Formats: sequence, C-alpha cells, structure tokens
Amino acid sequence: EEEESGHDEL
Amino acid sequence: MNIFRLAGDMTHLLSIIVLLLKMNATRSCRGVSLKTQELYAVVFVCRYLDLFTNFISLYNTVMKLIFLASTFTIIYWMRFHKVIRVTYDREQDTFRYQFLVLPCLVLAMVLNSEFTVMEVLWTFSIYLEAVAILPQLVLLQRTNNIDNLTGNYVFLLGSYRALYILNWIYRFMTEPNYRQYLVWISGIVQTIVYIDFFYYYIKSWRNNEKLSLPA
Repeated sequence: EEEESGHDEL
Repeated sequence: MNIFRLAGDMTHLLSIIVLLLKMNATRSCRGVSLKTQELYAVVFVCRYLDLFTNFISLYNTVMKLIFLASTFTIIYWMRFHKVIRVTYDREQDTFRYQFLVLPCLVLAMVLNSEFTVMEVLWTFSIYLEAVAILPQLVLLQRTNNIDNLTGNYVFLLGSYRALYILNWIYRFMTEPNYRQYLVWISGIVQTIVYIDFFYYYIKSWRNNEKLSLPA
C-alpha cells in the first residue's frame, strides 16, 4: 500500500 | 505506518492547533514569526504537489490538506485579521527569506534523486523545512518573556522532528529497500537546529521559570 520512499511521508 | 511516524504527525498537527488556538483565543500573534509561517507554506505547497498526481492514502491526503489549510489560515490572520495583524512584531521579525530560499533552491537543483520539476521542488521543500524555523527562533530570542503557548509550539515542532528520526530508524530496520539519504540528513540538521531551544525550554520548565533565550 505504501511505497518504499520518503514520498509517502508528510 | 509505524507508531513513531503516527506520533510525529500527531505532534506536528498538535503544534499547529496550539498556534491556531493561541492566536484565536488571545487575538494576538505576538512572538510568532510570519516569515517562518510563510516558509512553511512554501514547503507544503512544493511538497504536496503530488496531491494532484499520486494518491497514497486517505490519511495522507487529509493530513496534507489540513497542513496547507491551517498554515494559510495562520498567514491570513497575521496579515489581514483586523485585530491580530496589529500585534505582529514586524520590526523584530527581520530574517531575510532569500538567505534560506536561494541556497535551498540551488542545493535542490544539484542534489536530488531525479532532475524533474516535481522532484526538484520536492527536494527543495525537504531542505527548506530543515531551516524554516530559524526566523522563529531568532524572533523568540529577541522576545522577552516568551509566552507558554509560543514556547510549546516550538517544542512540539521540535518533538515532531525527533519522532521522525525514530520513524526512519524503525523503517530502515523493517523495510528492506527503504533508503532516503537526502531526507535523513536534512531531518537530522533540522533536529539539531532545535537542540539549543530544547535545552532552555527544559531548563525553564524544571526551574518553573518563564522561558527566555539568551541573546
């Protein structure tokens, strides 16, 4: 569900 | 999503709520740096451009919208609210935007993982966030008798950064391909910026004194 990069952080 | 990330996000959210409540209740923005708030607005706008291109989760989208809306509300109040704007410390809040924005922009053009508009702006937002608190810290240093809520706002923001570091350590240990060196280095720099403030915040709390930062 979440990709493995920082782009899923706020 | 791990507990450190969630706690970090909630602390970040709480910091903004504290600031909004303070300004709304006291009708004053004394001690609050408009420069820092406007830099955060730039950070959020540049980072959250992916709202239009990439859906990650409902949580992610809602939080992004809340951060954007709340930051623009704070800026609107400080600039245009007929009572609040009078209390803004314009003469003290003198940090120059360009000293922070230009180096971060250049760095983002040079150091990024992909040379595209979206990625460079995203990377720029990461670098800019690391230093966006500086005008606020300078203003606090110039303000005698920092009120509790402003102190708490900065303390919560710093705590959010510290929790994100724990989140990265946790993700590094549990997700096989998780690496983001630029974000980690910027995040560590950002947390270091708060260390001095933390020292005086905890000292004043332990001694039961009003917070003031030495010049």
